[in-house]
Amino acid sequence: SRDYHFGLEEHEGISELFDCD
Amino acid sequence: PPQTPIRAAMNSIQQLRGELTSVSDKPSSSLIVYFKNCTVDPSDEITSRVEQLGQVFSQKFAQAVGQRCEGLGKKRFTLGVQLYYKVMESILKSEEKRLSVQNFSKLLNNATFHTSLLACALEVVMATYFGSCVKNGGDESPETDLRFPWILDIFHLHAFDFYKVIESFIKAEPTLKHDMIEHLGRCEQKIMESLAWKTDSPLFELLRQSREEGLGEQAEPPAT
Repeated sequence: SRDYHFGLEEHEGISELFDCD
Repeated sequence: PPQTPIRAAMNSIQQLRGELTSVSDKPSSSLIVYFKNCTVDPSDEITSRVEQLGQVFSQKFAQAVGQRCEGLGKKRFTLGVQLYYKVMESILKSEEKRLSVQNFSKLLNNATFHTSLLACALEVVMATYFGSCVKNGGDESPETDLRFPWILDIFHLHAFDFYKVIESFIKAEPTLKHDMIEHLGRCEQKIMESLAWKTDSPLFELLRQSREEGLGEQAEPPAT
């Protein structure tokens, strides 16, 4: 959305954030 | 006609409830397929965790707002669970597309992931209802105590783990209203500015690991 700054890269998602990739 | 702040807040509540009327507070058939595709089926763990966190939530809600409001707490929690399952399904669908994977055993058996996702869903529900209190100048309302990071404290959840789900949550739930996205953004800021730097935060372990991994790489020269 307009005011939220998305910071994840294309190749990143919740699986990587929780070390489950 | 232009909306009064209270009317706007009431609309948010009605919209949230409207979004979730068709969503069950049990896993959907698509979610069950994902659970069955896991190497270790997480269904029982997920159900018992929701039950256990539900008891904690209702108890703490009643303690903060008043014993007579325990039923109200249960209703809020149910809304949160509906949103939790809805967003979980959406996240898994987008991960399936992104990674071309259908076995999410590690993620779906990760208790911190589930507790963070449910906490985020409950924070959205609480902020939606709290919005109505604040708008009518109810700063003294007992619900003031329920503002973020109350949900982290009652679930004994590290702020940094909560932080990890925020962006995916916003991407997965396109019906989130602008002021709710802003609210989650403020939670993120609060975490990064202070909550994530508490002594027992998992952030320090992450920094330690990246520093060790980084030793092999040359540090970037300082900008002139």
